[in-house]
Amino acid sequence: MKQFAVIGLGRFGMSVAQTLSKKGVQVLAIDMDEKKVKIASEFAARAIELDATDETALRDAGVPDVDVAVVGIGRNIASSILITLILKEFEIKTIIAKAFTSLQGKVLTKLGASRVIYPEREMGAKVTESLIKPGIFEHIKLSPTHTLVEVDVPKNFEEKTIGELAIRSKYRVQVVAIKRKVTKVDKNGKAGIGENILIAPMPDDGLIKGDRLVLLGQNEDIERVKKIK
Amino acid sequence: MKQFAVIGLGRFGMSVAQTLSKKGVQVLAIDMDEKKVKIASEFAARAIELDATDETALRDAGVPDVDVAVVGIGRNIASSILITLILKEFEIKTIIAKAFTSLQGKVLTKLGASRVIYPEREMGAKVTESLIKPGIFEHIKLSPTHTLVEVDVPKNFEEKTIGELAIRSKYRVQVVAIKRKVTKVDKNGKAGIGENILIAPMPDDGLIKGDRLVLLGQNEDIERVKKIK
Ligand SMILES: Nc1ncnc2c1ncn2[C@@H]1O[C@H](COP(=O)(O)OP(=O)(O)OP(=O)(O)O)[C@@H](O)[C@H]1O
Ligand SMILES: Nc1ncnc2c1ncn2[C@@H]1O[C@H](COP(=O)(O)OP(=O)(O)OP(=O)(O)O)[C@@H](O)[C@H]1O
Repeated sequence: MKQFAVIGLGRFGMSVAQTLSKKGVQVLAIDMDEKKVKIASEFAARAIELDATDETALRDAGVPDVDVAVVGIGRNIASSILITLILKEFEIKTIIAKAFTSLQGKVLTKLGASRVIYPEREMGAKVTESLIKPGIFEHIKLSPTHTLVEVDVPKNFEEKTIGELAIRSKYRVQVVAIKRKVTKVDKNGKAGIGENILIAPMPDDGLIKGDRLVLLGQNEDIERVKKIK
Repeated sequence: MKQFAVIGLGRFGMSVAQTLSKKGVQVLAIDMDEKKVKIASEFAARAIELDATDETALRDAGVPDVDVAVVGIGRNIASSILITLILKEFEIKTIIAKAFTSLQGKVLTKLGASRVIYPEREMGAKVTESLIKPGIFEHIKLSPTHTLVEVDVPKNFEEKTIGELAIRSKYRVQVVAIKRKVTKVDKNGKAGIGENILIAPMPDDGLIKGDRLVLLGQNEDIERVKKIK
């Protein structure tokens, strides 16, 4: 079982420590703010108050023995940089560090951080993707050349079968699954909207209005299919 | 073409405005800080300096005519709340608002924000997911009951074909694609590692060490396959 340490329990660090604990992972949570340590002690295996730029204090807390360390310190740029260097000298295999500015991120990478996270910037990009492609729910890059997307069934595809549409030969994309909205009744007899998913559909499976297709193909073929009305 | 406004160009707001502009979308970028407006004017269709709690100034800037407004103001809790209310009174269809605390988020939702974003918290959870499943590169919930994952090829599957392994009938999951590392030579003759992807493999396609499988199936079947050594 991998051991984790989270240093700096701001909004990002606390979220990491909570998510790890919820998944049953042992987490050592560290901050110099007593109030934050108290909150973390309610869910983390161990929560310790210390100044993480103090190498001896980190050693005494057992930080050198962890497999993964997450540094959730952003605005305190000096602390984030000094702590990342100490963790690297402890030879911790995976060091994830949050950064507040790009320059700070460059320093962290040069010091040996395995991955640098810019939470606001990355969320800004993700939220925007979801805003401009209302019909494309998930747009997942499986590799530099291939993408998996979910699209609303184009109008021209309604009331036709996969075989009739010859999607694979005509558009060079694979229909991996069909998602269809259905009315479901829960155990209290209340009706609601659920979703059935049909994996690897057969040629005689038909498409209806409101279906969603999960498609896999090369990037340019996927872009072409997305434009079909 | 949908019209967008981004109000508050902090790390999150600036990222939204930049991502939209890169995708060719017309963006009206607003902030009360002249320096931020100057940066945004280099990529946004329009960038205006104003205090967004001033309703008249927002009207003069044309904000009531947009389809989507993103409020990227977090720490200034009062501004974020007042501005969200003004946007709702303009009857803007989609209002996305960032929040710094959960209580602020609750107020924004009650005032009519279509979606509230907590960038640090949501990124904390996403990063953690990727940390605790090292073998699972992408774990995508396609629906409440079905998941798509990428897994390393289990040892027992190496040097065997898809047909011999009878993965679909034995494990009830569909092999959507195989990803294989290959040596690629770039135009300068330098060799590097690339990745080929084979969509919808045939029964006589074989698996080798280092391959990755993209699998689709019901959640419990996927969990079972993940445990195969
Ligand atoms: N030297 C240090 N040792 C231990 N904890 C520290 C140290 N420096 C900062 N911290 C803690 O790290 C946390 C986050 O720090 P900081 O304010 O720099 O980041 P932030 O980017 O504002 O965080 P977030 O946006 O995730 O809330 C705070 O709880 C702070 O107490
Ligand atoms: N009333 C207002 N009108 C226009 N702009 C505003 C107003 N209040 C704040 N801003 C701008 O919004 C931006 C972000 O504000 P704030 O500092 O509250 O959020 P933040 O959570 O720290 O942002 P981030 O973490 O994304 O950098 C700043 O650039 C600020 O100038």
